[in-house]
Amino acid sequence: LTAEQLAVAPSDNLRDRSLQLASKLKNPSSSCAVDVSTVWWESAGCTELCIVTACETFISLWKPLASNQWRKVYTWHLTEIPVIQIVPLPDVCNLVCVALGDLEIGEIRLLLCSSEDGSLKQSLVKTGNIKAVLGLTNRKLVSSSGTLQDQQIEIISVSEAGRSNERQTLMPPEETILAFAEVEGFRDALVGTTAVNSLVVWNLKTGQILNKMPVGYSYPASICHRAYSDSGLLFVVLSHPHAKENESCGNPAFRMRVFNPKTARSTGVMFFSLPPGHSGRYLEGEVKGVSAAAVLTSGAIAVWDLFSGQCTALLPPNADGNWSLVRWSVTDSCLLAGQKDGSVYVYHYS
Amino acid sequence: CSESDLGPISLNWFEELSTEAPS
Repeated sequence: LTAEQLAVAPSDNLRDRSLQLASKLKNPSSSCAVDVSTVWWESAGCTELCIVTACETFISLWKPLASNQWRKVYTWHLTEIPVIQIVPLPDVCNLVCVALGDLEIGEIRLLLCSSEDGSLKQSLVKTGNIKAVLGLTNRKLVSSSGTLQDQQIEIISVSEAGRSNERQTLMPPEETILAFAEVEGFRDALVGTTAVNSLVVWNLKTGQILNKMPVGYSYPASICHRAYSDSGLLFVVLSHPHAKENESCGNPAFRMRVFNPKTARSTGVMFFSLPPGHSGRYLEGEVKGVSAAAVLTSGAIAVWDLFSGQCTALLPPNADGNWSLVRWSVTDSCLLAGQKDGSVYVYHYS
Repeated sequence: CSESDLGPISLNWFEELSTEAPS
């Protein structure tokens, strides 16, 4: 392995985790990459973890071959509205969900391959001014749409054939929802963060808002990435894309905050910052399991362990350029790193 | 964090808030 292939651990005492390059996927068209994700895909009785890459006008599915190689097997063309993001559906096989739009999401579509004739199909699930969308367990999607006055928070169930079945609405808060997160430990609980920095908790079964709690920072538009409940408290990992540098804690990419849902009081638990000597603000990122990863303004990717708060790996820009995207695979043992030219690098995180 | 920071904690917060919240 060259120095470029093996990401450096930020300090000697953190060499217990590393990112090791496994493979590189390259779209021959050199189109700009907008997102990357993984999906389980079954064919001929064999279910494999595949990679999905999104460019502005097409989505490609890559199947694994021997020796860490990948082969592009399907490409769905979406020529009318640009692709904004892939929406991972945690327990769904043979289905890719995508959000399309110009400045904000205007459509959510499901992409699939017909089991009858093998043709590629698309199914429109939702249209509107969609502010946030998240794939939930049990084949569901949640989205917030509309204006503040007529905001709609909707849960949509997705069938195996790629159709949207049941629809249920949740009570809208009087604030625009910008992000959602499922609550691990409470199957029927969902949280969302708002444009004026509240954390909203819903009961998914009844649609009730159980509480709306101030996040507690002056920074607007906090984004919730992961939530879990333990010992009667709600732990939430947040990012603050618009935060300004703060003397006391620098500029953490993520923070963990604990809320008491009964009293709406909260306090900071942990900051996830870069180690001394490294700089860069949070651009975008993802949290999965006990790991958080972020692309920074320096063009590097940083990875943190949620329990220790330590930065466990730093992936500097490589010879081809800065990183622009970072996603975890279905498990958090694999990291997908994307660049503007459409290249996607697969790293094992161990 | 202590209970005094966050107020009284309930392990059954989800059920209790579901009973109290408007539906």
